[in-house]
Amino acid sequence: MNVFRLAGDMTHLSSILVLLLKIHTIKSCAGISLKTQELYALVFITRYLDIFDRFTSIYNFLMKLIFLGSSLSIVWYMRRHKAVHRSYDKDQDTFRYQFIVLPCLLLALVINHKLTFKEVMWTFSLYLEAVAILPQLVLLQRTRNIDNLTGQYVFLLGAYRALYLLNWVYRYFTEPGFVRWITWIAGLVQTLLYADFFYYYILSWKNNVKLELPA
Amino acid sequence: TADEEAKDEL
Repeated sequence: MNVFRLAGDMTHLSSILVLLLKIHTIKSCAGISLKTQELYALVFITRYLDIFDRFTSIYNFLMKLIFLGSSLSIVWYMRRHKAVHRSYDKDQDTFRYQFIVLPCLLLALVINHKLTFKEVMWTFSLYLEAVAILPQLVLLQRTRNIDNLTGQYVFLLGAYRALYLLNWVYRYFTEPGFVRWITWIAGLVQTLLYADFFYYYILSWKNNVKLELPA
Repeated sequence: TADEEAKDEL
């Protein structure tokens, strides 16, 4: 494992901690898209179907458990916890699942390394993760007042993806034969989706003004 | 196996 990969994982973990902090201590999920959170839960469930029969390392195993547990608990909080649920911007969070899930599923059935259930589900999880942020970005654009924690959450998620890109560049040059087209293209698309957000996030940080995305 | 993509990342 290289430093970019570790930094990427830690950034991903931080993003989840920031979101849990907001939900657990402030009891608010204002500005957070439940659709995106449910898609992430689906991403982890379909990606880690092999959690008990393919062992790579203690680190990977524990991280998989953390990602599964945290994503499911966030969905539970937003749906079932009364105070948290009240703060949910349901009327603004209108992105439709089927526009994301169905194309990803079809693509995974067509473009994969092996036509088996687990491999197709794993490939589906990569495609789904690439676009799962879309409902959140749409919601951000509609939210007049993006609070700091929400802004930080999305920024950390984007940073995690950028660090994974660096990790792949590093591995390409240090590991002979390291080529993973499906992972790379899905990862690149995912990172590019954050470009616009990054631009306005850094601008607001530089000018020390509240983050607001143009309509 | 070789025809599956390797899975050592999260």
